Order: sequence, then C-alpha cells, then structure tokens
Amino acid sequence: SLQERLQGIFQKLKRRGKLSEEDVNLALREIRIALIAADVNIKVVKQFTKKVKEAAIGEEIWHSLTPAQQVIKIVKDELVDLMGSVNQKVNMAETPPTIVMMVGLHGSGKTTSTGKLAMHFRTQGHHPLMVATDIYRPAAIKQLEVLGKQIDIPVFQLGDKTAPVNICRGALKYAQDNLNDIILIDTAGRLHIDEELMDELKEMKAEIRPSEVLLVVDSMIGQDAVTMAKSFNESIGIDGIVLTKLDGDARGGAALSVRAVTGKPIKFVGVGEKLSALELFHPDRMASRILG
Amino acid sequence: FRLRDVIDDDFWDELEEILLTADVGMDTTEYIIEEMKEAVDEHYIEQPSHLYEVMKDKLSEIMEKENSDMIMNEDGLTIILVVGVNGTGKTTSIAKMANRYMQEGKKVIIAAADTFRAAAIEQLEVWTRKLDIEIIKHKEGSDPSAVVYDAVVASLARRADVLIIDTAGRLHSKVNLMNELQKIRKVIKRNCPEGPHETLLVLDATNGQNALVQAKTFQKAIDITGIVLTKLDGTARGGIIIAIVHDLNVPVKFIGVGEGVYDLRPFDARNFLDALFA
Ligand SMILES: Nc1nc2c(ncn2[C@@H]2O[C@H](COP(=O)(O)OP(=O)(O)OP(=O)(O)O)[C@@H](O)[C@H]2O)c(=O)[nH]1
Ligand SMILES: Nc1nc2c(ncn2[C@@H]2O[C@H](COP(=O)(O)OP(=O)(O)OP(=O)(O)O)[C@@H](O)[C@H]2O)c(=O)[nH]1
Ligand SMILES: [Mg+2]
Ligand SMILES: [Mg+2]
Repeated sequence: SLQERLQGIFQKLKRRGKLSEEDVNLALREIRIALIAADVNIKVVKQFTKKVKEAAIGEEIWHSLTPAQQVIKIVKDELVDLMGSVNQKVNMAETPPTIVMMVGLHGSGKTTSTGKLAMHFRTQGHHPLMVATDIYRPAAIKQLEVLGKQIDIPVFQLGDKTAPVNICRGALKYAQDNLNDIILIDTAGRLHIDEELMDELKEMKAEIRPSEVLLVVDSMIGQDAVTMAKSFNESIGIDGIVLTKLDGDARGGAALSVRAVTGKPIKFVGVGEKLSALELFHPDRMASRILG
Repeated sequence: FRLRDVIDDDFWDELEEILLTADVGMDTTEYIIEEMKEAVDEHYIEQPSHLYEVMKDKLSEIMEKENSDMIMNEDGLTIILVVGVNGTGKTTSIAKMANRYMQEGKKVIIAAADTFRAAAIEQLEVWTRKLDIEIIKHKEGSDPSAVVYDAVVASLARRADVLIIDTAGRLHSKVNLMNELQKIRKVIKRNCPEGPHETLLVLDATNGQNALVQAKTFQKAIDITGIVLTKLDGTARGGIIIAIVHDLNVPVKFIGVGEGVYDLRPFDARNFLDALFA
C-alpha cells in the first residue's frame, strides 16, 4: 500500500539524518505512482503532487515521528479539498419544471442513472418525467420505458424518427399538462469528438434550457477522462457529474481528474444496476478509494 | 512528427508521458523505456523516429499472437461466448460479428442470454431482425443457462455454423455473477464438449488500469480465448491492452471502431501501435 511504501522510504531517510529536497521528492514519487495506478490523469497528478509538497513543507512533517501517516493525511485532505463540494444538490429551476439533461460517452450509465434520479426525486416528493431522446441505439427508448414501468414513472417519447430537439419540445408541453415538476432527459451516448452529435446536444440545451446538465462518467475510465470531460464542458457546459459503477473495484481516479479539469462537483455515484443504487458523493470515501 | 530531433532526457520524459496518457500503465511504461534505452546503446540509435520504429517492432512482437484469428470449427458448430463488464459493447460487437459471418455465407444463430437488463433482449432483436438471423430467447428474468441450453441444442439440430451467445454485463468483482458464467460454460460443454470454441472478453478502450483486473478475473473464472477491444474510434488509446496481452497470453481478435454493423476490424498490431503513438 502507499502507506507501507512511504514508511519504507522514511525509514531509510531517518537513518541518514537531515532530509534533502531529493528525499522529499522520493516520497512524492510514491504518491505519483499510486495516483497514476488509480487512473488519475498524469497532468492532474503533477499539479496535485505540487500542492501536496507545498502543504507538507509548510507543515514541517518531515521531521515528525510518524511522517508516513502524516503525509497520507495531507494527501487525503488535499484530495477531499479538491473533490469536495458544498453544493451536491441538483440545481433546481426558479419556477418548475426543473430540467436535468444526462450526457456522456457510450455505455457510461446514462439511461440507468436517469431511472435512478427519477426514483430519487420521487422519493423526495417530486413528480418526475423521463424523456427518451436516444433515437440511435437499438431499443434505447424501450429500455427507458421498461425502467419507467419498474418505478411507475412516466416516460415521454416520440419514437426514433423524430429529432431529439423536437422530442424535448413535446416533453415540455406534456410536463406542463401533467404537472411534472422535474424533467429528466436521457440522451444518446456520443463521442466528444463527434461534431454532429455535440451540435445536437447544443441545440437541445438551447431549446430546453436545463438548470442542470449532468455528465455521466464510468468510474473505470482511464486517462481519457480529462480530454472527454474538458471537451463536453467546453462544447455544451456541464453543471455536475454522476460517477457510475462504483460497486466495482476500479480505484476511480477519474473523480479527481474530471473535477480538476472542469471544476464541477460530483453530485451522485452509481453503486449498482438496481434503480435504488444511487448515493450522494462522499469525497472522503472517494479519497480513501483512490489511494487504495 | 515529434518536435524532438534528439534522444535526450526530454525525449524520455515525453515518451513516458505519451505511454502513460495512452493508459499503458506505470509498470509497462517503465519496462518499455528500459528496453528502449538498451536498444539505443546496443544499436547506436540517434533519431527519435528510428527509435519509434524499433519500439513498435518490439511491441508488435508482444501483441501479435499466432491465434489472433477466430478459432472456427471447420466441420460443425462454432460456439462463441461473449462476456465482459457493463456497457463495454458486447451486444453491439455480437451484431457486428454475426454480420461478418453471414457475409461469409455462414449460418448464424444468436442466443439472448442477457435475461436481466432492461430491454436487453429487445436490443438484440432489433439487430437480428435487421440482419435476418435466428434468435433464441426466453422471457426477461428467466435463467440464462436455460437460454444457452436451448440455443446449443437448437444450433446443433439446425446445423448452424456459428452460435454467438450474448451475456449480461457483470462486474468481475461480483462472485455470484462470475459463478453464473461458469454455470453457462458448463451447460455449453455438457451439450457440445468442444465448446465454447471462443470465449471473448469485450473490453472498453476508454477503461484505465481496471481493464487488467477485469481480464485477469474473467480469465481465472472462465478461461478467455480472445479479446474484443471496443470504442477505439474515440480518443482513448487502450494502451492497457499491451499488459493484458502480455500477462494473459491472450490475443486481441477484433477492435470496435464505431456503432455501425461494419465497424469491426480484425486486430492488426501495427495499426494499433501506429494509432497509439500518433
Ligand atoms: N454495476 C453497475 N452497473 C451499472 C451502473 N450504472 C449503469 N450500469 C450498467 O451499465 C450498463 C450500461 O448502462 P446504460 O444505462 O445502458 O448506459 P448508457 O450510458 O445509457 O449507454 P448508451 O445509451 O449506449 O450510451 C448497463 O448494463 C447498466 O445496468 C452502476 O452504477 N453499477
Ligand atoms: N463509438 C463506439 N460505440 C460503441 C462501440 N461498441 C459499442 N458501442 C456503443 O456502446 C454502447 C453500449 O453498447 P452495448 O452493445 O449495449 O454494450 P453491452 O456490453 O452489451 O452493455 P450491457 O449489456 O449493458 O453490459 C452503445 O451505445 C453502443 O452503440 C464502438 O466500437 N464504438
Ligand atoms: Mg442509454
Ligand atoms: Mg448487452
């Protein structure tokens, strides 16, 4: 573990007496290795270890009795500081309905998370409506309808021959008539480098003006997390992140990367395939997981 | 090409950055750099472009396996079991493979053994209708092993050339779900002793180091014979596959490069490496 490796380093260093800049860098190297192994983006790791170094030097820990533990604590605190957010709630509209748009790469868990959020909001006393705008993936609309049936939440769809922006328009009208106060828009998986599909998203966003755009990210994602998140944020602007499949054993360094590059908070985590498997994001738990 | 025209410390730093960014992972990156430093000394390499060719040669040796082609049963049924974690592209890859075999004149049957996920069977049915292929399915919620049993028996009876089995996505860390796969494999073996002829693990190229854990866990549970690496049409490079192929001694058989039925290519190590270092 990182703690054991740091202890090994500090044992050697203590025997040699005073600590040099190079010795400090040895410890930072171990932290870097641990974070890269956890899939934190290498550029984010560089910035992060710099912050840790400053914090560590400022604390004069290098001569303490338990330097390894102290370093780990500093690293964890920095991780929590970076990933933590005061506001983990979905931005609600001033006047209903609140519109939430789910976006992200293929297979990241958007459709399932749409169902989970619908269930979450209904538990809080809202009247959600889910909207099926994935007109590309075979049986995508059916998938959302099946989820809707499971939790008795309506799904608005206009089939797969109508443009997503028009489906959204129809959904707004439907929500008005049926007094739905939260509209959850499931969108098709897309590459951030697919101009046409990113334009489609821009068009939808301009039309329905959501108060919340959630980027759904698979927690197993590697270095590409930064390129992808930056691109989605620059193209359409995101408000928050949903990190999925955390019931697996991926270290989830993407949590740090995506937060670092977009500045947006992780609001929810997916912890299973059931629609009840949605939790609020806990930065301290995520920090421990990333450090392994 | 690269901005560097000399092999110096900056060059090695840049190479490390390229490899790590491609998800090659720390251990494999260190290994590659050590090997290349030796190569520079042994062969007096001076040009970065020359070193890149040497590196690609070396990595091609690791990635090219003699059994990179699909193992087809020339006189009887070939059973292909497709597995992997959630959302990697199993169902889509199966449609692509089915299309390929049909175009080769083979009789293909597909088993819808994902009886769990919402509209999983319907998703496969859209494909089988489009390709005009027979699908063996039960109701949602039924036992996947029962679907597999019916599919193997039907494929043998109907003298199909290829049976491709779609399974539900499952996290490798879930023991009961991995046990379910072992049960499916037993059902296949009981009714077709030489099967499954191929057990393909579908990996998402956007995954990081966890892909190696996935591969090792699946291999331990049900013995993987090949890998399909999907979503290489994105910006992720799938570099973790180098460690996977090396450590598991399993070949990559296909890559997925899009959502369309033709977006499947046989794995070519050199093309893959050219793209990785592009
Ligand atoms: N174990 C686990 N599986 C999940 C989680 N969230 C989603 N899944 C599974 O991941 C797979 C993909 O989920 P989808 O909701 O279809 O993903 P998507 O982003 O809508 O996919 P596309 O629409 O094709 O882009 C399914 O098998 C889901 O059951 C999670 O938190 N944990
Ligand atoms: N861009 C791209 N998308 C792909 C590729 N392969 C699959 N997809 C997309 O990835 C998403 C998930 O594909 P599926 O075939 O449903 O994945 P799966 O592994 O069967 O998912 P589960 O059964 O839920 O575990 C869909 O949106 C596919 O269109 C690929 O090679 N490139
Ligand atoms: Mg979807
Ligand atoms: Mg599937």
